[in-house]
Amino acid sequence: NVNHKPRVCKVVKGPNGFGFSLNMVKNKPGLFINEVQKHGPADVAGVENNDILVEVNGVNVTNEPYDDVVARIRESGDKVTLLVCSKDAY
Amino acid sequence: NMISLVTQKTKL
Repeated sequence: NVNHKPRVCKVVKGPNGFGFSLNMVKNKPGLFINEVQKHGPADVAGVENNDILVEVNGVNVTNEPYDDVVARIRESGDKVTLLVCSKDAY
Repeated sequence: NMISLVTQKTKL
């Protein structure tokens, strides 16, 4: 009973940021999300642990360098729109 | 084990 479809998650920054960690694994394409704070902004928006990040604010980031994606999210300000999908779907 | 392979991590 897992939703494999990509999900659009509108995350509004809280006092502790967006409430997730962005990770890159050596020699593997794609960035994945974990450490989603329970009841934190990302959790509330529908982001789940081990989701793969596909788009940031409507821009595909699957081929962007890690640092650029992090910068893109930070520069997004108080809210960011993420397109994520489950690892299985990816 | 995915954890041991993580080479970059950023809290956002």
